[in-house]
Amino acid sequence: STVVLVFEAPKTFHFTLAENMKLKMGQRIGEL
Amino acid sequence: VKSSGRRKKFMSRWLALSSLSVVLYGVVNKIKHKGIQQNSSLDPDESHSVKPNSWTLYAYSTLPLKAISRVWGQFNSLELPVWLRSPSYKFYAYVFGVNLDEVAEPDLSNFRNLGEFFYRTIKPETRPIDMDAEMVSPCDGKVLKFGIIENGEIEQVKGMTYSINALLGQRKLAAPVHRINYQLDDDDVVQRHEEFARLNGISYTIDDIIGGRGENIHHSYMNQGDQSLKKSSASQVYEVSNDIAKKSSFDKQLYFAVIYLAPGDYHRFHSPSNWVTTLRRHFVGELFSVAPFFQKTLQNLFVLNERVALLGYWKHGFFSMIPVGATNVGSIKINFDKDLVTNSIYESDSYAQTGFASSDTSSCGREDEGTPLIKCSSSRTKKVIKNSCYEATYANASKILRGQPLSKGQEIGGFKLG
Repeated sequence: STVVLVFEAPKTFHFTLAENMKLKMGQRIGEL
Repeated sequence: VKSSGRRKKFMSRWLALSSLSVVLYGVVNKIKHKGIQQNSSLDPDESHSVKPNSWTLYAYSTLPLKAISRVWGQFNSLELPVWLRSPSYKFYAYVFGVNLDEVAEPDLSNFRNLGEFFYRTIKPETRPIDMDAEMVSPCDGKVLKFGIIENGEIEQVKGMTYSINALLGQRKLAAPVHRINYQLDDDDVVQRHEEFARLNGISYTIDDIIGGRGENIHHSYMNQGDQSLKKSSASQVYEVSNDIAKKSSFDKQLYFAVIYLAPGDYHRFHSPSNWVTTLRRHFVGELFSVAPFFQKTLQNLFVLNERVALLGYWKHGFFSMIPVGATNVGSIKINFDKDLVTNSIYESDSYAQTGFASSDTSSCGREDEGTPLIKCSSSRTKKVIKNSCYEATYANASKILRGQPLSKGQEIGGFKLG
């Protein structure tokens, strides 16, 4: 299964992610 | 020796014949399904055909995946004898790397079947929510893709994209085909929602948006082409404006992230931020596997599969979250939407009262046209039409917010086996 997020945010928003990175629910994935 | 040779020959013939008949069944089904689309008053939506780049993928796409998924679900709903439960779940945990220490239920034999174990809850302390973050992960899993959406296209993998319109549904936001009937707010709920709006900088409701104050905010991202924004009070149909490329607000972007949940992962999903979901679109699609291999080889995978698009807004504007099903996890559950039933042969009863549905996801059913593309009957006899979109609104959930408020880290729902 897969969860896709699509959202609008200011241009200062950036993901704190990397491809193939393992994630835990509740972990930070983005900040302004 | 002779009989074993004969047996082998018989088995191989039988296997070849049965796989050929399954593929044939799938091809006949596809042709039949095309017929339904041709007969309906809508042009078949191109993004719903598998453009396989090999015959293996074509054969795969003819398999009765939803039927397989339902059988898989039935099988995993069979109650296991108590003595067999714990060893079975421990074996599953060993194969798929489940961390049993995190499971909220200490006694594994309390899970009656694998389906219940798969939909387990975990100890809250094992997943602390980063409350200072702008956005948190909605679920356990692996990051497959993330980035900025340019020209309404999301990158599935290198060189392969799908359109946001196909993923979320597009254009005319139909008047809700199905109203989730909540009890309207009593005082303390109103107060709580006002607090939610204030705390999260949500200083507008959908009326502000429709009034044009948040013209960059609302569903315009699901729309291409220039249409002026107008809300016809009679039918509540919103012609929503704005071409994605010409977004009216120049300080904002559209972002996306794709998170893949492996079979051993905790399979409930939570809210990634404080937001309000106003609309749900259930796209009845296929149930291809979404394993990374298929994401790399099956074009348009995310707009082919059954999925539930939760649309709404947060303090920066448009927000949506789309759980996408797969063969082994055909059932998508949304805790506050009891009417939603996915991977089912029949439409859920709730559509029977109010249902309009469209057998084309380009524009969900529209009440204002008065052309019920598929008028639902009052009993569970209506078969779900593939590649259709069933839309429901949560506007009744809150007078203030005109939708269902979701706080960061709050459990929204999950994926169930089959």
